[in-house]
Parts: sequence; structure tokens; C-alpha cells
Amino acid sequence: MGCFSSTSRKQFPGHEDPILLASKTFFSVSEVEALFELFKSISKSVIDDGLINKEEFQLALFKNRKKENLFANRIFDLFDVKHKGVIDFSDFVSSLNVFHPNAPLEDKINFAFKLYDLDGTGYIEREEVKQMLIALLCESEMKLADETIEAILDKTFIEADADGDGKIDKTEWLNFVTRNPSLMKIMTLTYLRDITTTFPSFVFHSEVDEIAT
Amino acid sequence: ASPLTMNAFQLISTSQGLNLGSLFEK
Repeated sequence: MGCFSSTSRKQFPGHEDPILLASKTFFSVSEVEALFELFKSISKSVIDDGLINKEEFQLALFKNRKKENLFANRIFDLFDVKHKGVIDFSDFVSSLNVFHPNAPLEDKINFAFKLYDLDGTGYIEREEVKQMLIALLCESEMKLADETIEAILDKTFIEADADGDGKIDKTEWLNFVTRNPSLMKIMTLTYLRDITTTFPSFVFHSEVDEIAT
Repeated sequence: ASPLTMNAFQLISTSQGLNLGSLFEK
């Protein structure tokens, strides 16, 4: 088992000990191992190097590698915790941890704020929201007149931008999502509740004694 | 719902790019 284990980890940079990863997240050891099965299948879809690159991530999301998408890029960048241009297994588990049903709402709200703060200025600015809105309209092949887009932005900022400075800060964001809890639905993945059922093959590749799971 | 009755974030959150559930669909 020792030889198998070390070879496996060499092929997968960032494949920390499942027990350690489980101790730092809301996942059990079995769930971390099931996530590894998912990670393996995504990370070998284009280049079999044990890492997820942007193309592989988009392929997994859209089942189509040609699709360029602002939101998928933002999610990828946030999952790329070490800013290496690729997602390793440890990044994958720690990022998905925020989407766990048991993760604190505060973490989900902070992650969503970072997601929408495209330029990382610490504020969600009107131009950024406009850019995301236009990206969404392109993606869904929906056409809206410029005045309609501006009206949606006006309405959004009247609701969210309490001090009226044209940008949403973290406190305003917290208040806004508290009044609009449906916005946080995308931050919880119910799939993570029964991940071991979705990827039962982890049992055959487990490196951990049953007692530790 | 009509886009006009929604705020920008309600619309944005419908993006397929934010639907991480599709990672789990084989």
C-alpha cells in the first residue's frame, strides 16, 4: 500500500492526506476520497497531470470546452487558491467546502462578494455589475435595451447601495443578501451531502483504514 | 419572472457558469 500511495500522490500535487483535509473541512474522510474520484475524472479530461486547468473546469461545467464564460472564469480564479493557474486537489476540497450545506453562511456571503468583486477592489462597482449582467444576457441569448439594463442597475443599486456612492461594500452586501436570501442559493451544493453515493468507487481506491473514516 | 422585476444579482445568479452542480453530473 505504501508504494501505491506514494505514486498516487506524486501524480496529484496538492493531494493532502484525506484525514488532514477532512479535519480542516466539513467533509468526512470518505467524502474527501469520493471528491478525489470526481477530481481525478475532471483533471484528466484534457491533460492527465493531476491538476484542473481552466479548460478542464469549463468542460466539466458546460460539457463543452469551447465555451468561454465570465462567471466560470471567476469561480476558477477563486478555486485557484494558490494562484498557480491550476486547481490542485487541496484547492478543490477547500473551495468546495464553502459550498457545503453545513458551511457558515458568513463564508458563503464572503465568497459571493469576492466572486462579484471582479477587480478585487473590495467593492462591487456598478460597472462590474453591468459587465456581469451583459455577460449573463449574452450567455442566455437574451436581448434587453440599454435603458432596460440601466433601469435594472438603478433598481439594484437603490436596494443594495445604502450610502449611494455607486458601489456596494461588504456591509451593504451583507444587508442586501440578508434581505434577498435567494441570492445565496447558488452557494450551497446539495450534491455534497451524498457525494459518497454519487462516487461510490472511492471505496476501491481508499488509502485510509476503515476505522479512520 | 420578467427581468424588470428582478435585481441584477437575481439575474446573474441564474448563469450556467455559476451552477457548480453540473460538476457532479456525469
